[in-house]
Amino acid sequence: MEERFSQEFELINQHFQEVFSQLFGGGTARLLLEDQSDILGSGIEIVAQPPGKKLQNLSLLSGGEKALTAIAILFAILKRKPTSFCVLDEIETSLDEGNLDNLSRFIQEFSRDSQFIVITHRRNTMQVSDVLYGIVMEEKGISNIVSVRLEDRAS
Amino acid sequence: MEERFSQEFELINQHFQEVFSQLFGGGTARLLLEDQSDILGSGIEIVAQPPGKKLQNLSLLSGGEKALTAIAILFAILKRKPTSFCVLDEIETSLDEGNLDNLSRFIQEFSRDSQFIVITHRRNTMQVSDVLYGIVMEEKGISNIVSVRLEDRAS
Amino acid sequence: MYLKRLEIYGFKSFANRVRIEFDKGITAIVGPNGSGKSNIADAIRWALGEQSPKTLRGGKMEDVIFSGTQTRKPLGFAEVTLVLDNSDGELPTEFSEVSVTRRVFRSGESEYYINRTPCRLKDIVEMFVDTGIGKDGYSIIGQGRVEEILSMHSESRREIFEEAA
Amino acid sequence: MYLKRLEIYGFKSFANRVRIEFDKGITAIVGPNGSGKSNIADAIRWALGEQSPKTLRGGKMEDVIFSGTQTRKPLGFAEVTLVLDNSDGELPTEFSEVSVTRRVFRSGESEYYINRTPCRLKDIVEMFVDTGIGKDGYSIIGQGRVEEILSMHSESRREIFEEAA
Ligand SMILES: Nc1ncnc2c1ncn2[C@@H]1O[C@H](COP(=O)(O)OP(=O)(O)OP(=O)(O)O)[C@@H](O)[C@H]1O
Ligand SMILES: Nc1ncnc2c1ncn2[C@@H]1O[C@H](COP(=O)(O)OP(=O)(O)OP(=O)(O)O)[C@@H](O)[C@H]1O
Ligand SMILES: [Mg+2]
Ligand SMILES: [Mg+2]
Repeated sequence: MEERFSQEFELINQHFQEVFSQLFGGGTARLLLEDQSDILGSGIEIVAQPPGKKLQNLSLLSGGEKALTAIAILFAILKRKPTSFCVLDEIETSLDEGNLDNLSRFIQEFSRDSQFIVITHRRNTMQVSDVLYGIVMEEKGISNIVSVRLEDRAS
Repeated sequence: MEERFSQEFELINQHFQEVFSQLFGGGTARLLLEDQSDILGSGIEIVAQPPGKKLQNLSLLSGGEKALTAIAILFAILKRKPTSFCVLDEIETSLDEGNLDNLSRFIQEFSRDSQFIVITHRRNTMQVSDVLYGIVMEEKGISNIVSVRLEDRAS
Repeated sequence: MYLKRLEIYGFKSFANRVRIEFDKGITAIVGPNGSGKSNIADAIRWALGEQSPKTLRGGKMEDVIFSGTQTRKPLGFAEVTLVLDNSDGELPTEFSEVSVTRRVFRSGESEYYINRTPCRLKDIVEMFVDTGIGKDGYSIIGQGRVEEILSMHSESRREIFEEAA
Repeated sequence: MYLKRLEIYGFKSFANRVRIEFDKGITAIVGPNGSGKSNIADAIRWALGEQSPKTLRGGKMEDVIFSGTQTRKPLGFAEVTLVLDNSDGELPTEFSEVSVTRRVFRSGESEYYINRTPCRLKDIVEMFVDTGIGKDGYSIIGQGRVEEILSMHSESRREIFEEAA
């Protein structure tokens, strides 16, 4: 049991480092067991260092850096154990255009193996989608679905 | 003391209704004292009903509706007691283009009396600003300031 | 396995029957604030067995049933059906297409179906065990919740890893 | 009253001395993730007397001093100056321009100045009382915090109203 958890943990950790440096364009990140002597019960600590910056407390990261780090952990887990479909509800609201571009391409790559349903307001995300649906309330308070072409969506 | 608080509370309440229906294009909103018998100690409850929708628990509102309701309370307080300057750090990340347009025009109106410093990634907010500064890290990890013209900022 | 179709009727703001077809790849859902996008994510989570009203942003389970507007009366029940393509045999059944339906009435009574055959909630939850999908999975990230992975206590973070390990 | 100028040196990611001129109306601050925008809001909050490291997203007050990069050494102190135009006499002093400076050293020692004259933190806090600006005011809304007004307990919501009433 302990053996198995450590192996899995190490694999997710490796994926975390890969995905983090892909999304940030460098830098390092890793997961640490808070208490090495209690593998099956210990909490998990996150260490993240964006490129060119010094290693600091996670709380000093910016809003966008925190979101991107959390996304990197999510995709590290998905790399280790893919799910057949994944629903993401506006995960990219705090990202700037550059990071959003990176993330959109990353999800596009990932969508070869898993199906993605993404709820978004951002244009870059719409641009990498295969199909676009609009949810509207033609009658106030009642949701309906319409098909949307990308050109119709003003940025 | 009780007299004074009730008067102030009523004024903020009126402003909340005005600002809410300006930002949502209709609907009603108000603040309630949870315990009318204890005016000086009671908690404050928020009731918000977007246009055309039934009155529901605040938790059922959408992400954007919640943000816009919170912003309406902030501006209701600022209307009652303006501060000479106000710093807003990315308050509009969950708003759609329509609501963002509304809010940007509202802040523009408001900036006749108060100075605003807004941190943003959204184009509509940049477009209503009088001055634009860019914060960049030409040297990794070190912040510097540059002057920016709107056309330079890709959407 | 992939999600082929979603049918919603009477769930939250979906007073009309709505069908959404999905394909492999990326499907984007867009629309104004408050139009019902996150309600779709809630509908999927609910059909997979979610039992906590709070996770569905309500106070009680009845809050998922369409409660009416200024021009429409409330409905008496909510129903969501997920249709999954199982041609790769990931789900433990010989059907190449699997439909999962959940229905709840104002009385509090619930009904569950797999391929239109009545079943228990337990049967649905068990079908998805170990796929990462389902009520304790990590495959549905709700609005504003992605940063929670960082702010959780390290113990609850551990739970996510255990689900994946 | 309005904020005319902000000078930052050694505060968080501002290793070089940076001066930002402000005018009335709306000034927008833009830039990539992690470039230092929210650090500017923190600098203003700190100069006005903020005492909680947690509100400034750090663990201890020393975390506000530039801690170095892979190519630069850490600095020994952080300093922020706010220059305010007081020609409308809102601040209780006869000066038409008021500058407020705060400095902190790695040793933990702090220095405060009003118009370059040493003073105590209390003097700065008192100067801004009742203006809605300052450490307990409602005029600085941090990143991701606007929705907090809705999720607060009704008692703490009351505090905001009392500050404004
Ligand atoms: N039981 C119900 N009956 C009717 N309407 C409901 C019910 N539950 C929720 N709603 C409505 O659904 C709306 C919220 O929808 P949802 O959260 O899906 O919006 P959204 O499209 O995700 O918006 P945003 O872009 O702001 O996140 C609310 O306005 C709420 O009134
Ligand atoms: N004491 C310090 N010394 C050096 N750098 C620091 C210090 N404190 C914080 N930082 C750095 O400042 C950066 C965060 O800056 P800030 O939060 O202002 O970004 P931002 O421009 O607001 O980004 P976003 O758009 O993502 O919100 C972090 O990357 C962090 O490393
Ligand atoms: Mg939503
Ligand atoms: Mg920021």
